[in-house]
Amino acid sequence: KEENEVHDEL
Amino acid sequence: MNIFRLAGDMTHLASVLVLLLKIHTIKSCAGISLKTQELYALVFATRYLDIFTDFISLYNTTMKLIFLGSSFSIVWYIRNHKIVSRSYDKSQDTFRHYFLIIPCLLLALLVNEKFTFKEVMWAFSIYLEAVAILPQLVLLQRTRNIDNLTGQYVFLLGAYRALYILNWIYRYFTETHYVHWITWVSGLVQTLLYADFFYYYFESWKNNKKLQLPA
Repeated sequence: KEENEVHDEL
Repeated sequence: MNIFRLAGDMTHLASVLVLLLKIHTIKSCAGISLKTQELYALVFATRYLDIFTDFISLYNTTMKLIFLGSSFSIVWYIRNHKIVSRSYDKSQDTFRHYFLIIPCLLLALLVNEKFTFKEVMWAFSIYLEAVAILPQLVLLQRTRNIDNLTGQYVFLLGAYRALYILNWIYRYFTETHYVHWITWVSGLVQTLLYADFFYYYFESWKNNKKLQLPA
Protein backbone atom coordinates (compact mmCIF):
# COMPACT_ATOMS: atom_id res chain seq x y z
CA LYS A 1 0.00 0.00 0.00
CA GLU A 2 1.29 3.51 -0.71
CA GLU A 3 2.28 5.47 2.33
CA ASN A 4 -0.51 8.01 2.11
CA GLU A 5 -3.21 5.33 1.88
CA VAL A 6 -2.62 4.04 5.40
CA HIS A 7 -3.35 6.60 8.08
CA ASP A 8 -0.35 6.32 10.35
CA GLU A 9 -1.61 8.91 12.87
CA LEU A 10 -4.05 8.24 15.70
CA MET B 1 7.01 9.77 14.71
CA ASN B 2 8.20 13.19 15.89
CA ILE B 3 8.31 14.92 19.25
CA PHE B 4 5.24 17.04 18.50
CA ARG B 5 3.11 14.03 17.64
CA LEU B 6 4.37 12.01 20.61
CA ALA B 7 3.66 14.98 22.89
CA GLY B 8 0.23 15.24 21.28
CA ASP B 9 -0.57 11.57 21.84
CA MET B 10 0.68 11.74 25.43
CA THR B 11 -1.43 14.85 26.07
CA HIS B 12 -4.44 13.11 24.60
CA LEU B 13 -3.75 10.06 26.77
CA ALA B 14 -3.39 12.36 29.79
CA SER B 15 -6.79 13.92 29.11
CA VAL B 16 -8.39 10.47 29.04
CA LEU B 17 -6.60 9.46 32.24
CA VAL B 18 -7.67 12.67 34.03
CA LEU B 19 -11.29 11.98 33.07
CA LEU B 20 -11.08 8.33 34.12
CA LEU B 21 -9.44 9.46 37.39
CA LYS B 22 -12.27 11.89 38.06
CA ILE B 23 -15.01 9.40 37.25
CA HIS B 24 -13.38 6.37 38.87
CA THR B 25 -12.06 7.92 42.09
CA ILE B 26 -14.58 10.60 43.06
CA LYS B 27 -17.36 8.71 41.25
CA SER B 28 -18.58 11.96 39.75
CA CYS B 29 -19.08 13.22 36.22
CA ALA B 30 -20.31 16.67 37.27
CA GLY B 31 -19.58 19.15 34.52
CA ILE B 32 -18.82 16.42 31.98
CA SER B 33 -20.94 16.26 28.84
CA LEU B 34 -22.09 12.70 28.07
CA LYS B 35 -22.78 13.86 24.51
CA THR B 36 -19.17 14.83 23.92
CA GLN B 37 -18.11 11.45 25.30
CA GLU B 38 -20.54 9.66 22.98
CA LEU B 39 -19.27 11.65 20.02
CA TYR B 40 -15.68 10.75 20.89
CA ALA B 41 -16.57 7.06 21.17
CA LEU B 42 -18.07 7.34 17.68
CA VAL B 43 -14.96 9.19 16.46
CA PHE B 44 -12.67 6.37 17.58
CA ALA B 45 -15.02 3.62 16.40
CA THR B 46 -15.11 5.07 12.89
CA ARG B 47 -11.46 6.08 12.77
CA TYR B 48 -9.92 2.82 13.95
CA LEU B 49 -11.78 0.45 11.64
CA ASP B 50 -8.36 -0.55 10.31
CA ILE B 51 -7.09 -1.65 13.70
CA PHE B 52 -7.09 -5.30 12.67
CA THR B 53 -6.32 -4.90 8.97
CA ASP B 54 -3.45 -2.38 8.90
CA PHE B 55 -0.77 -3.02 11.50
CA ILE B 56 1.41 0.10 11.76
CA SER B 57 3.22 -0.43 15.07
CA LEU B 58 2.69 -1.83 18.53
CA TYR B 59 2.48 1.74 19.78
CA ASN B 60 -0.22 2.63 17.23
CA THR B 61 -2.33 -0.44 17.98
CA THR B 62 -1.92 -0.08 21.76
CA MET B 63 -2.97 3.57 21.72
CA LYS B 64 -5.98 2.78 19.52
CA LEU B 65 -7.10 0.10 21.98
CA ILE B 66 -6.65 2.50 24.89
CA PHE B 67 -8.66 5.26 23.23
CA LEU B 68 -11.40 2.86 22.14
CA GLY B 69 -11.59 1.14 25.52
CA SER B 70 -11.51 4.34 27.58
CA SER B 71 -14.04 6.27 25.48
CA PHE B 72 -16.60 3.47 25.53
CA SER B 73 -16.09 2.73 29.22
CA ILE B 74 -16.52 6.44 30.07
CA VAL B 75 -19.82 6.47 28.17
CA TRP B 76 -20.85 3.28 29.97
CA TYR B 77 -19.87 4.74 33.38
CA ILE B 78 -21.87 7.94 32.90
CA ARG B 79 -24.91 6.12 31.50
CA ASN B 80 -25.06 3.02 33.69
CA HIS B 81 -22.92 3.27 36.82
CA LYS B 82 -25.39 3.76 39.67
CA ILE B 83 -23.33 6.38 41.51
CA VAL B 84 -21.67 8.18 38.61
CA SER B 85 -24.87 8.43 36.56
CA ARG B 86 -26.49 10.29 39.48
CA SER B 87 -24.00 13.15 39.07
CA TYR B 88 -24.82 13.50 35.39
CA ASP B 89 -27.10 16.48 34.85
CA LYS B 90 -29.14 15.56 31.78
CA SER B 91 -31.05 18.86 31.88
CA GLN B 92 -27.82 20.85 31.39
CA ASP B 93 -26.31 18.65 28.66
CA THR B 94 -28.79 19.64 25.97
CA PHE B 95 -26.65 20.17 22.86
CA ARG B 96 -28.34 18.41 19.91
CA HIS B 97 -25.25 16.40 19.00
CA TYR B 98 -27.15 14.43 16.38
CA PHE B 99 -27.22 17.71 14.42
CA LEU B 100 -23.43 17.40 14.29
CA ILE B 101 -23.33 13.82 13.02
CA ILE B 102 -25.39 14.22 9.86
CA PRO B 103 -23.46 17.18 8.37
CA CYS B 104 -20.15 15.46 9.17
CA LEU B 105 -21.37 12.32 7.41
CA LEU B 106 -22.53 14.29 4.36
CA LEU B 107 -19.25 16.19 4.23
CA ALA B 108 -17.33 12.91 4.48
CA LEU B 109 -19.27 11.55 1.54
CA LEU B 110 -18.31 14.61 -0.49
CA VAL B 111 -14.77 15.28 0.73
CA ASN B 112 -12.60 12.24 1.36
CA GLU B 113 -9.27 10.82 0.28
CA LYS B 114 -10.90 7.86 -1.47
CA PHE B 115 -14.55 6.97 -1.91
CA THR B 116 -14.37 3.69 0.02
CA PHE B 117 -16.29 2.80 3.17
CA LYS B 118 -13.17 2.92 5.36
CA GLU B 119 -11.96 6.24 3.94
CA VAL B 120 -15.39 7.88 4.19
CA MET B 121 -15.67 6.65 7.79
CA TRP B 122 -12.15 7.95 8.47
CA ALA B 123 -12.97 11.41 7.04
CA PHE B 124 -16.25 11.38 9.03
CA SER B 125 -14.27 10.71 12.23
CA ILE B 126 -11.94 13.62 11.47
CA TYR B 127 -14.80 16.07 10.87
CA LEU B 128 -16.76 14.79 13.86
CA GLU B 129 -13.80 15.13 16.20
CA ALA B 130 -13.44 18.77 15.17
CA VAL B 131 -16.90 19.57 16.58
CA ALA B 132 -17.19 16.87 19.26
CA ILE B 133 -16.15 19.30 22.01
CA LEU B 134 -19.10 21.66 21.39
CA PRO B 135 -21.56 19.99 23.81
CA GLN B 136 -18.84 20.07 26.49
CA LEU B 137 -18.03 23.75 25.92
CA VAL B 138 -21.74 24.66 26.04
CA LEU B 139 -22.09 22.69 29.27
CA LEU B 140 -19.06 24.47 30.77
CA GLN B 141 -20.71 27.84 30.10
CA ARG B 142 -23.68 26.64 32.16
CA THR B 143 -21.61 25.10 34.93
CA ARG B 144 -21.20 27.63 37.69
CA ASN B 145 -18.09 26.25 39.36
CA ILE B 146 -15.98 24.08 37.06
CA ASP B 147 -13.89 21.65 39.13
CA ASN B 148 -10.16 21.45 38.45
CA LEU B 149 -10.19 17.97 36.92
CA THR B 150 -12.87 18.95 34.40
CA GLY B 151 -10.93 22.09 33.47
CA GLN B 152 -7.71 20.10 33.09
CA TYR B 153 -9.51 17.47 31.02
CA VAL B 154 -10.81 20.03 28.50
CA PHE B 155 -7.47 21.86 28.43
CA LEU B 156 -5.50 18.67 27.66
CA LEU B 157 -8.04 17.61 25.05
CA GLY B 158 -7.63 20.94 23.27
CA ALA B 159 -3.85 21.01 23.68
CA TYR B 160 -3.35 17.60 22.04
CA ARG B 161 -4.74 18.75 18.69
CA ALA B 162 -2.72 21.97 18.90
CA LEU B 163 0.40 19.80 19.24
CA TYR B 164 -0.77 17.77 16.26
CA ILE B 165 -0.80 20.98 14.19
CA LEU B 166 2.89 21.43 15.04
CA ASN B 167 3.38 17.79 14.01
CA TRP B 168 1.73 18.45 10.63
CA ILE B 169 3.92 21.52 10.06
CA TYR B 170 7.00 19.48 10.96
CA ARG B 171 5.99 16.62 8.65
CA TYR B 172 5.16 19.04 5.81
CA PHE B 173 8.71 20.37 5.91
CA THR B 174 10.47 17.07 6.48
CA GLU B 175 8.49 14.62 4.34
CA THR B 176 7.97 14.98 0.62
CA HIS B 177 4.35 15.06 -0.57
CA TYR B 178 3.04 15.12 2.98
CA VAL B 179 -0.20 17.01 2.42
CA HIS B 180 -3.45 16.12 4.22
CA TRP B 181 -5.93 18.96 3.86
CA ILE B 182 -8.71 17.01 5.59
CA THR B 183 -6.86 16.63 8.88
CA TRP B 184 -5.15 20.03 8.62
CA VAL B 185 -8.32 22.09 8.16
CA SER B 186 -10.35 20.02 10.64
CA GLY B 187 -7.54 20.09 13.20
CA LEU B 188 -7.28 23.86 12.87
CA VAL B 189 -11.05 24.33 13.29
CA GLN B 190 -10.99 21.96 16.27
CA THR B 191 -8.21 23.90 17.98
CA LEU B 192 -9.79 27.28 17.25
CA LEU B 193 -13.00 26.14 18.97
CA TYR B 194 -10.96 25.97 22.18
CA ALA B 195 -9.60 29.50 21.75
CA ASP B 196 -11.86 31.22 24.26
CA PHE B 197 -11.62 28.29 26.68
CA PHE B 198 -7.81 28.51 26.55
CA TYR B 199 -8.05 32.26 27.21
CA TYR B 200 -10.24 31.88 30.32
CA TYR B 201 -8.25 28.83 31.46
CA PHE B 202 -4.99 30.78 31.41
CA GLU B 203 -6.66 33.82 33.01
CA SER B 204 -7.90 31.67 35.90
CA TRP B 205 -4.48 30.03 36.22
CA LYS B 206 -2.61 33.40 36.09
CA ASN B 207 -4.92 35.17 38.57
CA ASN B 208 -5.23 31.98 40.58
CA LYS B 209 -9.02 32.20 40.61
CA LYS B 210 -11.81 29.73 39.77
CA LEU B 211 -12.25 28.90 36.08
CA GLN B 212 -15.44 30.57 34.83
CA LEU B 213 -16.71 30.76 31.26
CA PRO B 214 -19.01 33.69 30.46
CA ALA B 215 -22.50 32.46 29.57
